[in-house]
Amino acid sequence: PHLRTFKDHFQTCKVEGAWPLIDNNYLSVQVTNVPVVPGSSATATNKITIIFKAHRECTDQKVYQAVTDDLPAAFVDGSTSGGDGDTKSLLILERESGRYVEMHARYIGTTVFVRQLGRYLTLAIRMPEDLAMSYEESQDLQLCVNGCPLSERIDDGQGQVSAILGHSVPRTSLAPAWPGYTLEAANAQCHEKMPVKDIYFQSCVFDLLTTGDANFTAAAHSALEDVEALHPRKERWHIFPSGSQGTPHGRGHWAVS
Amino acid sequence: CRIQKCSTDFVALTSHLNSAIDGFDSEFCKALRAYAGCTQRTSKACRGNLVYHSAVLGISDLMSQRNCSKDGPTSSTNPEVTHDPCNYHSHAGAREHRGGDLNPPGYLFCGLFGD
Repeated sequence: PHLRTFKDHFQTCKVEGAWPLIDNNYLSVQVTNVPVVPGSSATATNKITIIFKAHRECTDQKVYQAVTDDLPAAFVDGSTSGGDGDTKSLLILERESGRYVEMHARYIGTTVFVRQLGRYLTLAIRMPEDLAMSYEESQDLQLCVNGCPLSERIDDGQGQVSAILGHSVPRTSLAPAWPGYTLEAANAQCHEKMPVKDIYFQSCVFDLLTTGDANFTAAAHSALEDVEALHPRKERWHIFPSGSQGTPHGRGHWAVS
Repeated sequence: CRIQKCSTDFVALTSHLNSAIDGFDSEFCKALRAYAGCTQRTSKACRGNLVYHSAVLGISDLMSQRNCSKDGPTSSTNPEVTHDPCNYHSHAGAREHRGGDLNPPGYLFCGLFGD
């Protein structure tokens, strides 16, 4: 999947199986990714587990789990909130039945969006920096904090999905690289939803070419919407790949604008 | 590790207090509890930091001297915000919302999507 880290680094990763996105003193988020097409290392998320850790008088521990085709609007214990009846310092809201839920953890100033688009899940999290950085040294494997390990990256080492596109599919070919989409068709479809040719647009093209699944257009589009809803800095919403409207700032770094 | 921020907030909360006026003890205890809560939130990141450990010991001493209970209301750095221990914004966000910034810095975003 495509990962945007707390540092606004953008990466495309393999990370097949279960991986921790966040593991600090307040929150634990783990995802499970599975291959999307045979013969490709690309994976997508089909399970998300979120643990809101017990926090003094505000809430006892609450676990949320979503898998493909089972996106509940409740924690695993059946409750829809944490904390006292009136306080509700932790709350789940169902925005679209079975498709989109929001979790608002007021006591830690944290908001989580979970969506299902097509067969796969997406995740967006906003968390205070001081809480996100509150973890033990042993908890260093957190994709949101440190990004994917280099061995798990399927971009070119500088986050350049464009390089993958250039190498894996002939740019001028009229024949689809994967059943369903030529590069031109993928570009056109993604451009309809995302007129700004940023990294979300490129990810959309990448996903269409690697899977032929049009649902990934909606996933990239809603991922950008989630950024606009949750990312604290408007000037950083869009990330541009090198050669378009920005330049990479070293390994895994992207220009933001 | 942000212990300095905790200390700065405590100074801000107590600098205007006058021991000669009614309610001083109560307000001072509120500020101390807020200070204690702030240090508690930074405890992991500040482990081994001498300033942090000095602050924790100092708070404990002051709470004993002033007969402050550990539980009770706490001060907010923003007097307009009523403190709610289960509302992060009421004790941490208040300072960040000053100036009318609707998207205050101090928050981080992480996202995962696609394939």
